[in-house]
Amino acid sequence: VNFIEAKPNEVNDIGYVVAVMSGKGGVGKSLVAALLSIALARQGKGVGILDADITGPSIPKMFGLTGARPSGSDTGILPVLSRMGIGVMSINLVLEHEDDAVIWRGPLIGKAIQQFWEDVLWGQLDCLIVDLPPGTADAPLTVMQSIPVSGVVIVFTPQELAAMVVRKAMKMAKQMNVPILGVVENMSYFTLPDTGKRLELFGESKGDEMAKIAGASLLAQIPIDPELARLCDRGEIERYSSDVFDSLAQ
Amino acid sequence: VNFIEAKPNEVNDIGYVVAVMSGKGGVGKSLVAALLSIALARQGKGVGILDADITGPSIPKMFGLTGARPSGSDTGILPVLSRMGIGVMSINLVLEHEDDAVIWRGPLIGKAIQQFWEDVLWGQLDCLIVDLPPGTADAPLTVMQSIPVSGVVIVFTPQELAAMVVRKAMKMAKQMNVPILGVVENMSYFTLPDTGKRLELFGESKGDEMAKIAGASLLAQIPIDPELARLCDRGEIERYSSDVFDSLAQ
Ligand SMILES: Nc1ncnc2c1ncn2[C@@H]1O[C@H](COP(=O)(O)OP(=O)(O)O)[C@@H](O)[C@H]1O
Ligand SMILES: Nc1ncnc2c1ncn2[C@@H]1O[C@H](COP(=O)(O)OP(=O)(O)O)[C@@H](O)[C@H]1O
Repeated sequence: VNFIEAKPNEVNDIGYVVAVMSGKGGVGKSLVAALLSIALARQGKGVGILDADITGPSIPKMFGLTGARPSGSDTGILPVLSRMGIGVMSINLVLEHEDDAVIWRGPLIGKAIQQFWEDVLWGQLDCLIVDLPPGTADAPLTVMQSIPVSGVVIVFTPQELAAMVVRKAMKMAKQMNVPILGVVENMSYFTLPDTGKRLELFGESKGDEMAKIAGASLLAQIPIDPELARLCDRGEIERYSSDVFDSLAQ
Repeated sequence: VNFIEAKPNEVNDIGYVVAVMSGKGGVGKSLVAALLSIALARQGKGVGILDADITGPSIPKMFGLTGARPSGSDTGILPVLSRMGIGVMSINLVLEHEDDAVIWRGPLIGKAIQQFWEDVLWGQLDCLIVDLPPGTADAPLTVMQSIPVSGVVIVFTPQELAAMVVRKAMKMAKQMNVPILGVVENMSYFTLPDTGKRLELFGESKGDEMAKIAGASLLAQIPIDPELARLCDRGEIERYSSDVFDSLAQ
């Protein structure tokens, strides 16, 4: 008989919670969340990822966890572990098919995120990364109101159109009193394979400008790298070797 | 004295409503919505765009309408007209600054979209294009439940990661009995400026595969074109000259 009716939340011991947000979709939030967690795991830290993108989750696929299932115990749900031992919880780990649609309105989305925080046995972690969906609606609101977030990392791409929407997310973090820990520019340039010349496909870098607006440092600039897209599609993001994120995991 | 207390909805005469969706952010929904409306306008059709992305609107900026304001009459709100006469309604046209955050939960998002449909004097249009945000939550649900959508155009990029999330949107359309009119692949390849060689930065095309899953035709494949990003950032999308969309406007 288990006399201790502890809830997972009472058992979990999580050092920091870092949310990765952008407001704008497709800029590389999930990628940055994955690379950040890998860099921390390589330093021997205990890391988990809470995939708060309920209608468009990418984390399980990036880590090759398609088809894996979380296991349950009396106390709570155990996250699925990646090859490097990163704990992952995502709606895609409980759907029958990874491309099944989750057609929910805001309240259910908020509830699912709260369950990922309260009912999952994350155990002892140095850092839990929360991968946020695009927008400034239910998901980021629930995360910032219900989870003790230490800070956010803001991801953007060089287009002014994207930067404008990302500034909305920065304003949201400020209004919710959540510190911006740093900014990351993704798809900053593409290096031509033959000549080594750099092309700025999406315009000039906005790294310094966005860091200034955020009042935080530019943690990394990631080039467009076909190898990255390939590793994500094959579920092998843990094999990406680059020093891009060592500075991020400071 | 105006004896006719007509609501805009009773006055409007809209031929087709076409929603542009993807489920995944950053694949080019707003771009395709803009190019589709421009191609139709060039054929002399009456066209409008309802920007249903309440927390991440891009349409006003693409058309250079930053700072423009919709005007109101007794009967309803008049959309802002682009240079080519395309009527646009977006939350960014009523915010004080384009990068102000709209921090709303689902119910308010749904309500705003309904107001864009019911309270705006669209007038006589051959086609109203609805630009949907990422996800399968409140915004697409409200659009598919409250607006007589003739069909959806699905936008995707070649990455398997993106395609998996886009298939969720296709499943949503099918479950909601909204026909898929066609699919558009964006960022299919990049043409090297010097050699004219094509590079598939995000992997091999999934055009045929996605068209087959959708049960619809592949309407267009758009290359990564720095000129496109530049025109969007400068608010000059109406100057993009390409035959990409003539087939789309069929
Ligand atoms: N720097 C990059 N180089 C190549 N592909 C990238 C890069 N950043 C992101 N991608 C790819 O683009 C897609 C979108 O990235 P993702 O992290 O899912 O964005 P978000 O979470 O912001 O929607 C993914 O398929 C990913 O593999
Ligand atoms: N084929 C393309 N070539 C160059 N830039 C593109 C292309 N498609 C989209 N973009 C740019 O990428 C960004 C994302 O496009 P957008 O239409 O806003 O995507 P979504 O509406 O799916 O989030 C915009 O800044 C846009 O200008």
